[in-house]
Amino acid sequence: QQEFAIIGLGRFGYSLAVALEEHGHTVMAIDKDTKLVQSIVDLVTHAASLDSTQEDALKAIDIGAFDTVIVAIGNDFEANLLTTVNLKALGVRRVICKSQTNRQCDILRRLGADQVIQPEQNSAHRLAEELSTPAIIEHFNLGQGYSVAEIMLPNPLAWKSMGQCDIRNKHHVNILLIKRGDEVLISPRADTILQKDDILIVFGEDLHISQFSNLT
Amino acid sequence: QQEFAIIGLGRFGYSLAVALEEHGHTVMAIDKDTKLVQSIVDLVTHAASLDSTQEDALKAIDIGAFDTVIVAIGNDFEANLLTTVNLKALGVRRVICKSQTNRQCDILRRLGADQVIQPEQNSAHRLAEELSTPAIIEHFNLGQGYSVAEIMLPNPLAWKSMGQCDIRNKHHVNILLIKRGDEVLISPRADTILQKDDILIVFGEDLHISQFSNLT
Ligand SMILES: Nc1ncnc2c1ncn2[C@@H]1O[C@H](COP(=O)(O)OP(=O)(O)OP(=O)(O)O)[C@@H](O)[C@H]1O
Ligand SMILES: Nc1ncnc2c1ncn2[C@@H]1O[C@H](COP(=O)(O)OP(=O)(O)OP(=O)(O)O)[C@@H](O)[C@H]1O
Repeated sequence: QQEFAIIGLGRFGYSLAVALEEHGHTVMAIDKDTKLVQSIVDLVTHAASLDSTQEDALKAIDIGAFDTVIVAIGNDFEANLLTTVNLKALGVRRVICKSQTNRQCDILRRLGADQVIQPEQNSAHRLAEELSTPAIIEHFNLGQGYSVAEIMLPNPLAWKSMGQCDIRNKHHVNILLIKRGDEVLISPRADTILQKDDILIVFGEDLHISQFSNLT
Repeated sequence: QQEFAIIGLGRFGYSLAVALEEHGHTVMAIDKDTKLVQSIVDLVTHAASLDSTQEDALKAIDIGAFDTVIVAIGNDFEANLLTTVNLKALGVRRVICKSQTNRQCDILRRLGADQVIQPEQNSAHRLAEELSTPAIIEHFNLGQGYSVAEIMLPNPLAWKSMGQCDIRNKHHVNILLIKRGDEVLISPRADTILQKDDILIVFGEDLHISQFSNLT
């Protein structure tokens, strides 16, 4: 259980505050807009209306006591920057900032931000990956050329047994589990028959996963 | 190789257009703002400046020929909506829309959107997950209670062999691979000695992964 303060209750900050509260953490939600603070007050541990560019206002709520503070101010870059500098000056251990451009990320890091996030750009990259591999339902990059992927059963394998398919030797991927409707088959055995709508969770090298998912 | 059109070159749309082009697809980038169109023209296959609420303007560039069109218009919800309706009327097979609120998602789906995305909210949920599990570097939910996770080596296991640790039987997780600096050890053998800064990729049930990553 950790303690988080979120400054800026736009779409990103608001969702983050609520999600962290749902994960069981102590959450303080902050915004200069009192209406926004009012709208979130029942969904978080604490809520406060203040201008985070004012160091005294932050000191008054003992912001230095938080392990992590997230600055989710978007359009007013100067406010984001000033807030970040204030937080570091008041001894906040980890400051995570939302940023709109690469240049802003750079400036924020130089001024003490421990981590910077570009929500729209990150979402765009994930969607581009998802759209690029239609046979792959979901793809998890493990780094170093390895991935785990959720893929639809390649057609040629339908109605064959795992033993017949000899997937590890012929296709160089590991089947971690098979999803069949609401059922899950873990470490499927050699005599398991693969069915047309099965979804496979596979592990292996990126190239092998890609080739395997494209089998025709 | 697919053909995508992206309408709206804000941070999300712009990043998406460039990312899809880098994935090797044919990309048409569209915005009513000619300056934005100019700024992206060398980074994509085609770029056009037009008002997507005008069905004729969309017809003129043969938008119906695209498999997938992404509507990345944010603040002007009416423009987003009109554009979506136009695209479906012109026969675009898959329309993916950016949306700012749950209510907007609902309306867009009723009016024909095949998929809706909330970039800021999605990023917030991912960050909340990442912040909630510090011993877990990265977490991939496979559904049905199973996950793959990248975790730091639990301290008690340092300098023991895989055989000694007997991880599958004692901790009920599967070690898919070990990352050691730039090296990768796949299907580590029983005599592999675990080292202090090793990073493990584990597969198993969520609860077992969580318990394993918290071993002290
Ligand atoms: N100095 C400040 N102190 C406290 N809150 C602030 C300050 N400056 C801006 N904010 C708040 O930050 C919130 C988010 O800012 P803004 O709406 O500009 O970001 P955004 O990037 O559009 O948000 P999102 O994309 O997450 O919806 C606003 O609700 C605003 O009131
Ligand atoms: N009718 C239209 N035809 C073409 N482009 C449009 C139309 N309406 C809006 N746009 C464009 O859509 C783009 C994105 O819209 P907007 O900036 O409102 O979204 P946003 O949600 O703030 O973007 P992001 O968060 O991705 O930066 C703008 O560049 C705007 O010019």
